[in-house]
Amino acid sequence: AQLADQKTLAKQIYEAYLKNFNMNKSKARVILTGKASTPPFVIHDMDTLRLAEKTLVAKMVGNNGIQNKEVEVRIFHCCQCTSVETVTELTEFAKSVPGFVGLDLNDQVTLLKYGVYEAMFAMLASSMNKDGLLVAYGNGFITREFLKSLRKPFSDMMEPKFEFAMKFNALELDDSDLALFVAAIICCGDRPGLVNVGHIEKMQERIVQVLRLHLQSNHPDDAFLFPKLLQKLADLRQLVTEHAQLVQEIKKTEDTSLHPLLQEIYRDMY
Amino acid sequence: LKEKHKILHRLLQNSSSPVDL
Repeated sequence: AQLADQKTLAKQIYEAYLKNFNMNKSKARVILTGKASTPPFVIHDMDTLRLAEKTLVAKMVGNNGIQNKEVEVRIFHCCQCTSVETVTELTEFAKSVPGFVGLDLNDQVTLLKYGVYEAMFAMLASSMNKDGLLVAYGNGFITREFLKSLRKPFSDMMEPKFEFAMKFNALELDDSDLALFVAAIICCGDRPGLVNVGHIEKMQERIVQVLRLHLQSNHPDDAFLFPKLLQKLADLRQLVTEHAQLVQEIKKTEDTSLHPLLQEIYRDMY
Repeated sequence: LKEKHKILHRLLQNSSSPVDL
């Protein structure tokens, strides 16, 4: 009976993941391995960026004054738009995780505040390969070299995510593994300021147990995959801490604004 | 905490209200 319960939970979380996220690893891999019917538009310099802005991300850069700003600020703005959309998707995903909506509302806020960026960077790896990153719902591909060529501090934004992604992708997780991993990131009992820690720890324990069993059956040849993934949780926390510091620096020194939802998340984070 | 995270709070309570980009 317990095993059946665990399988049901894994299935519910996987279905919620497939339903709520516009992009997933299997979709991204089809595009990144050249198997999509239409290949993504490659953004590798200022000209191709301008073209992409007119077609792929017109909604994000049009009619809000952003189109006259410098390239780094425009890219930063598009990153923010994508982040906001992903936070929205993650919120819906979290609400579909059994037990989450029954938690104290303040704790739901806390879990999202501290979990969304870790989850976002874990999922971002699915859209990355060593040469670049899928953007605009998989319709564009921006090269790592182009992102590195931007001026400081913007050039420091994505490289740590690529470095993480290359190691993370080497674990060869599929979407069913990632769904449970993302749920485990969100339902984390040691976020600062949680009211009902015990309740969340129980939820987390259940999800982590299901993740462990799922990895055993889905990756029988990699006995150490579970502990490796637990280490990735710590790596993601570090990645988010550094990202939050960089965003604060950009906010202080650059002529750019931060979306109100992201401001809420970053404020008093670490 | 809810007061300091109005948009997150709204997303949690009402999924049908989109966030402006």
